[in-house]
Amino acid sequence: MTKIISVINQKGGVGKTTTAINLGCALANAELKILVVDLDPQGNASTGLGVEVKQRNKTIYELMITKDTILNPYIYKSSVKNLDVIPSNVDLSGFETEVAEDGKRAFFLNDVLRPLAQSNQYDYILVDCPPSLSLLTIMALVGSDTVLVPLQSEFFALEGLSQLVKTINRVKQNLNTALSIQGIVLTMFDKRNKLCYEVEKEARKYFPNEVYKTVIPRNIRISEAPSHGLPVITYDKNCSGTKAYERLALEILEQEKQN
Amino acid sequence: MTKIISVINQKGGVGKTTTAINLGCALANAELKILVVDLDPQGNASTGLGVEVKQRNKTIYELMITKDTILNPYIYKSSVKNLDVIPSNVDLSGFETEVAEDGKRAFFLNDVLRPLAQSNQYDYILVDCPPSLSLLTIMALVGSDTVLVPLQSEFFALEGLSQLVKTINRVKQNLNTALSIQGIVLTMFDKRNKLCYEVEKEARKYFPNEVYKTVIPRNIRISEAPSHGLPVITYDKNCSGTKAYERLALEILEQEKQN
Ligand SMILES: Nc1ncnc2c1ncn2[C@@H]1O[C@H](COP(=O)(O)OP(=O)(O)OP(=O)(O)O)[C@@H](O)[C@H]1O
Ligand SMILES: Nc1ncnc2c1ncn2[C@@H]1O[C@H](COP(=O)(O)OP(=O)(O)OP(=O)(O)O)[C@@H](O)[C@H]1O
Ligand SMILES: [Mg+2]
Ligand SMILES: [Mg+2]
Repeated sequence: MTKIISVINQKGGVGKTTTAINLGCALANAELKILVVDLDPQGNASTGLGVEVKQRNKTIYELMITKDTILNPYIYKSSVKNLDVIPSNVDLSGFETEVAEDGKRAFFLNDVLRPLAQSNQYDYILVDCPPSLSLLTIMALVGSDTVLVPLQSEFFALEGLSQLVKTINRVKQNLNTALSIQGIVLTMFDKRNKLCYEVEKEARKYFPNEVYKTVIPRNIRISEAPSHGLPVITYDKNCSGTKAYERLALEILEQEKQN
Repeated sequence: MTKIISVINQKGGVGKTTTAINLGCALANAELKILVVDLDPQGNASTGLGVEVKQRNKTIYELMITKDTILNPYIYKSSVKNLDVIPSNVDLSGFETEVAEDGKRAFFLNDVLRPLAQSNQYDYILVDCPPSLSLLTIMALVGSDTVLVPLQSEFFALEGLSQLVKTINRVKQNLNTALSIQGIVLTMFDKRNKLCYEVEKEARKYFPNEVYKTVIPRNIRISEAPSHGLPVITYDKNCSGTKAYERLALEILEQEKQN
């Protein structure tokens, strides 16, 4: 059965999109079938996977608004084999206001992804979320099996973690009882910065079972890759960023075996 | 007359909070009276200026919901002389839903800040915004004289700029005709990363008059300062981050003289 994992953190710029793209790519390179759903009006995951803005005629916005049951037109091939994308664009930024009156608005994404998961076309569906805890992110929590939390090794990022965990628990109690935390992954870790070690220590103290062993280093090649529409794994297969996301994929697959 | 400047960019983690705090501090050190309004439910600007979460009994959320005309209880002293704060906390994350039915919701912040500006207690009011173009940010655009845009020297950050400019122009046409761009400031600039020079070249090409000469370098001391509740200017007055924000303050004051 397809597993749906949302990549969430309301703190901005912590590596949500980078993690969705590169974890997706690492899993796809391990011959798993992956779908990345771009649930951020910024459309960064779509760009980073090679789906240009002018190609995005059918997006997650239309799919959720029309409740279309024929999904093929919304699923785009990415720059990576075994990895497809449902893109987004700025139309999505009006969605929250448009459905504000609808009592079932929290389930819009769930109603799209559940049938897709049951069709078993994919091994994993990764949902890239915007930097907020508003409706789009709540919809992702309602429509997912688990949540993957990128945690930037910085002070402000650590401050927001407890609020995120409270929100996950609230959704779990009221809207999606099966929801759980897939894990927390430290990102942009700079070995020269002692602050990073402090953040790591705090995170492992409060979330001893959730923080992955794999830590994603700060690596310039990671930030260069999106301008080529490629994941770093394709852009530079030997850099430290690539190696770290490949290790993360293996650690998650190992975790799946044990569950 | 007090000038109200909002610090806005829907891209996450680009240095909005860091710029609001440190530009505010640099101006306060130049004997100007500064108020920082924290309009982000994350409350990072409040934390970074030394107002702890448990002290925030009265926040911008209560002020806007109650439309209180006595502002003093909402204004907190920061860790910096001449710099006050109206803090925020997670209560603010419910605001957009709570006022969704109110036809005048775009003016909530304007109705608070205008009278305060007319009282001339402050030279500048800086509003730190969340990473989105939703209601809170629209309210800041409606309630401001100008917009300061921190632009991270990265590819994804550049991609979002044209959308931000469209939104600013839309608000200018419909809700706040006096609104203009104060300027664009490049942040987290890493001299070793050729991508940064490419982003700078693009930004100066498309916005030749808006991009400041001052560029904020990537500097570890900037990310260490918030854990001490201090701006970097107080935390380490000789580091490159401090010098850059002091130059930015001078460049903005020079700009003000010419207008
Ligand atoms: N490990 C890393 N090393 C260096 N740069 C990185 C790393 N991870 C991400 N980046 C860069 O940092 C920036 C922020 O990352 P990204 O956009 O993935 O974060 P995000 O959480 O998705 O942001 P948003 O909150 O805006 O959605 C991007 O420019 C990205 O290329
Ligand atoms: N010039 C810089 N050099 C090094 N680190 C920086 C710099 N500017 C900001 N930072 C750090 O980068 C992170 C992101 O900055 P900041 O929180 O100010 O961005 P933001 O745009 O306010 O984020 P959000 O979108 O979540 O509101 C913080 O941890 C901050 O300390
Ligand atoms: Mg993103
Ligand atoms: Mg911020």
